[in-house]
Amino acid sequence: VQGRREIDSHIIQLSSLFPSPSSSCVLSTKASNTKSSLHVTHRHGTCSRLTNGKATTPDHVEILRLDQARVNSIHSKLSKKVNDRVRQSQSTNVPAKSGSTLGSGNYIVTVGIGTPKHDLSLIFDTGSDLTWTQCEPCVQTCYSQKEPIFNPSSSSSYYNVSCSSAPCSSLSSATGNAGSCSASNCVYGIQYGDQSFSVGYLAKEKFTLTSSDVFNGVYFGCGENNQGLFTGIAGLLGLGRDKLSFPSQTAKTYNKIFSYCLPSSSRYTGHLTFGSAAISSSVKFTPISTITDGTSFYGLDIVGITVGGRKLAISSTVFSTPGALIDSGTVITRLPPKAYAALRSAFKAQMSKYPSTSAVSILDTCFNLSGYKTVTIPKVAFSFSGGAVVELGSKGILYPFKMSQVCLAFAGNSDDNN
Amino acid sequence: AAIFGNVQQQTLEVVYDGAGGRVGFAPNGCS
Repeated sequence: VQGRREIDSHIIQLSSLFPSPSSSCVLSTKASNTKSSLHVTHRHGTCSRLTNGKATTPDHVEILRLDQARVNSIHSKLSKKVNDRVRQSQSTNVPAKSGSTLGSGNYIVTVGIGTPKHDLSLIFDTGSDLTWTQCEPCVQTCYSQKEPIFNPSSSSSYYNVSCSSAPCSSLSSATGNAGSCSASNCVYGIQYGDQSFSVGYLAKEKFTLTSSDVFNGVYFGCGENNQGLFTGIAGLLGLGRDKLSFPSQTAKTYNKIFSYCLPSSSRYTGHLTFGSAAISSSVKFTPISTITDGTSFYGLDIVGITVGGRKLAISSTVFSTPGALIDSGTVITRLPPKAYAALRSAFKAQMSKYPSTSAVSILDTCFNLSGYKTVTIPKVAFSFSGGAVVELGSKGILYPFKMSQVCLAFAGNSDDNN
Repeated sequence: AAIFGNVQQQTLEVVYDGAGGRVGFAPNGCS
């Protein structure tokens, strides 16, 4: 029995959940040594260019609030609810069909834009398609960002796109809003559910990922009117499935393949690697399922969850009715209500020796681990269609606020169809 | 829809194969 228990649980040093903010940055070897690979940094971590090497303590409640805003906007997009507020702005009306809210943007990469190259920190986002950054002269407004704002007039490889061009007409599937015209130049608009938006010119520019990965003529949004909850970050690298996404635009080189490892603590960098170089041999695949009204998303078919080695009694229709998608921009996994209830009760039953404590925001299963050096938690694994069974690392199961409040890092959706 | 978020993706290498129409996970693929 003891042996069984060991196989089915993680023993975690509690100190590892709270790395000291001063610890120096540890670079991902894969990002450093692999072709077409970028370092991924945690927005608040010691590795981020934006924190000058000092970790900033993120406001977890704010992170979870923005995360919920993102999830709400993804759900509203999928349920075809279109919020009919129109965003008035001088250069164009943006009919407000929300894209997916920026959310809390934890993970960023640095990409060079223009000639000469201008490095910018962008959120990488598999849940949206259009790459955009703020642009001088910020005709309307730009939120504050750490790096100098990109100035297209100082780049010799920048071109506006005409509004009669094919990319302009493909804006509606990439952003939810059709392109419009301003002096025959194509104008894009993307509104995020939480009152933030970016409006500007659809343009073509040189993108430099690494010294040997340079792409001329990448379509992106040059934002002249941006209101974001996203201070500090220059914009977004869209990795969705639409034809305007970065993987689609570089398909000839990378065949729409990319992989990433997110840093599991803010003192490490992860990697975002384009192409099939150095993909781990232990990878297990599951087919992408297409979500109606969400063709840009990477849909997944979850078929089961095990906790501590035991498969939860969840009928497969609980997952198949609403479907599922994977999103690098959503922080906390959202499960259908019945699946979450089963996960929560199985997890709590196996954590009964630890005192429960109050919920935080969307996380309702929390424990007071003060006074403990280690915690033993049951392993959690997801089964996907096609036979892939994925065991989550210990970092993927808990969300630590403080020693006296460490929570199960899952939340339930409000509605079976979500 | 259920949404598989980035907390759960930590310590996994996540592979998007758009051309192959599949997503892959490699546990401990990041060390």
